[in-house]
Formats: sequence, structure tokens, C-alpha cells
Amino acid sequence: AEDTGLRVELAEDDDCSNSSLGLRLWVEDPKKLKGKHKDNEAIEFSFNLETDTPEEVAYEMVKSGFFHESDSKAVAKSIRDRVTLIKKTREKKPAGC
Amino acid sequence: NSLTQVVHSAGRRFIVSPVPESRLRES
Repeated sequence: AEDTGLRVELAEDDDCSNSSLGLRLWVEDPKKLKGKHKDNEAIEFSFNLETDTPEEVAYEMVKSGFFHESDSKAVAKSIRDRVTLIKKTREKKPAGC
Repeated sequence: NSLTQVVHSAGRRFIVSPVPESRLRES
């Protein structure tokens, strides 16, 4: 996946049954971001696989002042990449992970 | 943890906490 300079990881173990995930995002390579942002800060948030979209969460992060508008695409992409990976992992291990 | 801030936006809760130095260098 193209590196956005952002890192998204599960904030807690994925029990594979809950559609709501706890994710954590932080800036790994500040040079790759265009706008101002806070270094060394991780943002933990919940993401519902059925109702949420990466773009929506990225928009909310911009609105909350975590990132500049110009970086919302990178934020959405990094969330999307991680969520896609989690969905694939869940498909491989359907029975309670 | 006093460094943790909770930000609410459109119903979603964001918890902000410091990234441990080791995580920054390791990734």
C-alpha cells in the first residue's frame, strides 16, 4: 500500500465478532503530510465496520483540528488500508478469531 | 493519564495520548 506517512493499528485485540473496532492512528513520517498536525500524538477512536467509512472519520478528525484538510485523503486512505486488512483477516478466520 | 485528552466530534470520541518514542522509531 502506498505509504501515507500515517500508521493505523488495532487499539485492542480484535475478537472478530464485534463490528465496532478500536483503532489508533499516529503520524509516522511527518514529511509526508502537507498540513500542520501534532507530532507524537496517537488518536484512538472507534470504527464500526458496518456503519462508518474512512472518509467520514478522516473528515471528523479534520473538523476536530487533528489534521489539515489537505491531509484528509491520506488519513482516510491509511484507515481504509487497515480496515481492509482486518476484514480480510476476519474472512480467513470466521470462527471467533 | 493526565496527558490523555478526549475530543468529541459529531458523536465520535477521539482519545489523544502520546505515542511512545519507541513506537515512532520502530515503525
